[in-house]
Amino acid sequence: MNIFRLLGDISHLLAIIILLRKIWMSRSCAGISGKSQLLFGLVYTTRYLDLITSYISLYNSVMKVVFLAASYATIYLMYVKFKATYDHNHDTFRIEFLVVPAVALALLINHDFQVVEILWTFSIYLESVAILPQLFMVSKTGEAESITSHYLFALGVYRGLYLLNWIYRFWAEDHYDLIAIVAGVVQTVLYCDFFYLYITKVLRGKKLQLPA
Amino acid sequence: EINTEEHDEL
Repeated sequence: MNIFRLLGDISHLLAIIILLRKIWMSRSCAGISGKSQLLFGLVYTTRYLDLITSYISLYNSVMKVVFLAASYATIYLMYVKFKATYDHNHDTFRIEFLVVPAVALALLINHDFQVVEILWTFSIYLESVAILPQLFMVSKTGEAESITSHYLFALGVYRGLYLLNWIYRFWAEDHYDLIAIVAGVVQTVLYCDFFYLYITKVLRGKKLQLPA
Repeated sequence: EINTEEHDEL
């Protein structure tokens, strides 16, 4: 464990809590992409199967349980409890275009052709594009509530810190995992793109909406 | 590369 990864995991946890709290407090999931949340739920489910088989540390196990629980809770709130506030019209990204290639790639490029390893690889590839439906939804609506920006900023920080974590681990432990690194770089680039879009759209939107 | 079989990152 290193400070970059610890801060990254905390930022990731913060993002998930921010979103869950926002939906729960406002009793609404307007502006949030349910499809991205479904993809994140799938990412954690396929990645944390080893929760049962292998024990790495208390921290690792506790965080996995928290991520799984918060992710399922968010999906439950969006698709069951506050389903009436779910914005179907703007959450239209075809997620099969993300899941199918991730499955294909996981079968082609992986460290070991075992079920758990293939599922882990699938979750790594899927996580790198899981934010796209949310990005797409914001570009369609041309705006994002401020809380959504905090959520995405925290996710972006988590990804950025993981890049630093991998640099540190390569330098300090001579350890690297190319699959995780390549997918992580792709994902981080998407966040940069999102921030650019969010800043240009929402700031402009904000100016347009300010009282004349 | 130290081939750590198990993935220790979240």
